[in-house]
Amino acid sequence: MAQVAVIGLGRFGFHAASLFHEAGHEVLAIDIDPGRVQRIRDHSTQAVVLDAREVEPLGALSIPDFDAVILSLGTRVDASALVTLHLKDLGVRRLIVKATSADHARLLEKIGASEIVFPERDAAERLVRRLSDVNLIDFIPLGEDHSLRQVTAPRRFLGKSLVELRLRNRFGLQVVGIRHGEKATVRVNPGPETVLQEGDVLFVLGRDGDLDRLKEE
Amino acid sequence: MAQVAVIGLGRFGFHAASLFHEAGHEVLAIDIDPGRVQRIRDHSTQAVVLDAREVEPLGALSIPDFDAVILSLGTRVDASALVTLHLKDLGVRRLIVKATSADHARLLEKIGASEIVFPERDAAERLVRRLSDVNLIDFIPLGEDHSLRQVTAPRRFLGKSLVELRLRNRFGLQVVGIRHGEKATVRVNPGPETVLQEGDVLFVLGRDGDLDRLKEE
Ligand SMILES: Nc1ncnc2c1ncn2[C@@H]1O[C@H](COP(=O)(O)OP(=O)(O)OP(=O)(O)O)[C@@H](O)[C@H]1O
Ligand SMILES: Nc1ncnc2c1ncn2[C@@H]1O[C@H](COP(=O)(O)OP(=O)(O)OP(=O)(O)O)[C@@H](O)[C@H]1O
Repeated sequence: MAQVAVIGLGRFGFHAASLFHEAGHEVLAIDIDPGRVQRIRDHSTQAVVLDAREVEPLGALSIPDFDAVILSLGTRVDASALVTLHLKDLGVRRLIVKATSADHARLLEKIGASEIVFPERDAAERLVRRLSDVNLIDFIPLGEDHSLRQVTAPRRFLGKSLVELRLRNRFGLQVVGIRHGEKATVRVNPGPETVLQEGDVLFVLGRDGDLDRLKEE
Repeated sequence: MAQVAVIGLGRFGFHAASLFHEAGHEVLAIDIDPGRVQRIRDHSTQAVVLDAREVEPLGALSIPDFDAVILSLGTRVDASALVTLHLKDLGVRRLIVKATSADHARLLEKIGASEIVFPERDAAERLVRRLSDVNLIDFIPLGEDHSLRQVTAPRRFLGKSLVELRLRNRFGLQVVGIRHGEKATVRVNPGPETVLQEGDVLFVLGRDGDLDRLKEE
């Protein structure tokens, strides 16, 4: 069970706090706005009204001991930059900061943010990937850079068996299921001798970069 | 190459438009604000200033012929609801709408949005999943009687490598991930030479009946 602090309860911060809470983690939720703190009270372990730019109150909450601190103070670059600086000074180990532009992200990284989240850009990227991959029917993200994707068998693989294609050795990919056409049920863990036919849909697990190499050339 | 229209050039819309453009698709970018339309001009095929609530101008742009229309008009529920309605009337096939709350999302779905994007909530969900890793892979449904389970490596497997254990041939099971103890991150698609140690947690995919055979005897 992790101990997480969320500073800034806009839409991203609010959802992060309540989802962590729902997942059984210990959540300290912080915001300068009493209304937002009140709304998170039933969805967090502890909810505090304070101005995150003040160093002492943050220090008093033993924030450095937390497994992760999430900072999402909105578009005010000065506030997020300042608080990031203070949190690094306090010794926060894992600091995840929400950025609102590419420059904002770069600035925060320089100051010491461990991870940047840019929800609007990330969502746009995933949408473009979803819509523009000719073969991509659906994908489930796993962790930072892996996914489980449904991919129509590329033309250059047809007529070959899974063991022949050596996807694991060549691409680091595993075929965990095959559906032979739209109407069929998924065959999980297809045997290595399975020969790919036109219209087969593969459920492939691997790194996003490696999965991209499956696209039609 | 897809033909995509993006209506509303806030951060999500702007990134969606420019990323589609970068990916080689034809992009029509629309916004009521001339400044935003100007900024997208070099990152789109065509950029138009108009109020999306007006039905005729939208119809005149042959928007129904597009492969997808992305609508991200911000927090004004009335505007997005109205434009969603008009776009469905016009016969838009694939309408992706950005929502700013759960209620907003449900409303848009009722009116006919094909897909809802909720960047802040989606990003918060992914973050929680990433940080509480243990639960991450737990909920992938594949077929009627298959599951993906986390199983502590049985004693009789310790000291053996995955290829030695031949789980696929013997049990019809695939090990799609390993976590070496509570604190570690999940290693996806571990190599066949991986030797199982005490405390390893295996993410195993297969038929429920076969997974049961993995339990300690
Ligand atoms: N100095 C501060 N100390 C604590 N909280 C602050 C401070 N400044 C701003 N906040 C809070 O941070 C939150 C920022 O959310 P806001 O809605 O402004 O933007 P956002 O992060 O872009 O939103 P969203 O996550 O909805 O996209 C607000 O709840 C605000 O009250
Ligand atoms: N009736 C309308 N017709 C066309 N464009 C509109 C209309 N109403 C609002 N817009 C545009 O939609 C965009 C909405 O973006 P805004 O920044 O307000 O919110 P948002 O979608 O929540 O932003 P973000 O994607 O940055 O989170 C603005 O560029 C605005 O000019």
